[in-house]
Amino acid sequence: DYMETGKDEL
Amino acid sequence: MNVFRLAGDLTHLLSLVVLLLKIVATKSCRGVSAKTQELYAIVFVTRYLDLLFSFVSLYNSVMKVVFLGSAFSIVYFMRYHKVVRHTYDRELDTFRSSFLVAGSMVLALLINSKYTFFEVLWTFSIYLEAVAILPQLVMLQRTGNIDNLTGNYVFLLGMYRGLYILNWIYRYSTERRYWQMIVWVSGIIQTALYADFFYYYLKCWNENRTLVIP
Repeated sequence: DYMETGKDEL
Repeated sequence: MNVFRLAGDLTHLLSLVVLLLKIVATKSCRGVSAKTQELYAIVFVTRYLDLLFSFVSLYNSVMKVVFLGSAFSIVYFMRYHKVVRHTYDRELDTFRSSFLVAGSMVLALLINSKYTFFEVLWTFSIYLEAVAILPQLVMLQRTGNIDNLTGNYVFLLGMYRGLYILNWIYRYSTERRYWQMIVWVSGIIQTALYADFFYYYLKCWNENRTLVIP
């Protein structure tokens, strides 16, 4: 999932 | 969003403002590596392709657009601006950055968490960002006296990476199922590359003299 893999970071 | 992440992003933003300010105000990009700036432009393009198909927050999307815009503006000034491009020290910026691109791509094809087009490109951007500062660090060593703005730019970039490590520690200890080994290992390597620079930056700052990287 997006958030769990840290892709919510820049 | 935690305070370390926010401080990291803002420091990153500030570093780009400092660099753009130096270029626009002094009409000079002396001491700045165009190769590093081009690598960052590649990093942002390949990482932020997700602007097209995923939305996390307005904050994230705006920052992505700002980072992309500033990276391309800097490259434009250094390569094409009628005054600024003549101040670019081409002969000091000799790092073979194509090796960094090729190496990061090979590594991304070998080590990734999912073998899809966007995931491999995203992983490539993580690996490339880790080493993108190398042409700039090598150029600093060759430049001799480094002007304040260029030194501060690199210092802010290093700070941003350090703050991201604190952000990961915080997230790991507060969030469940938060795990991103590829990003962590690359990020720690990236931050370690600044160690030497930080040492001389703080030393010169402490002794109140112009920054020189021996």
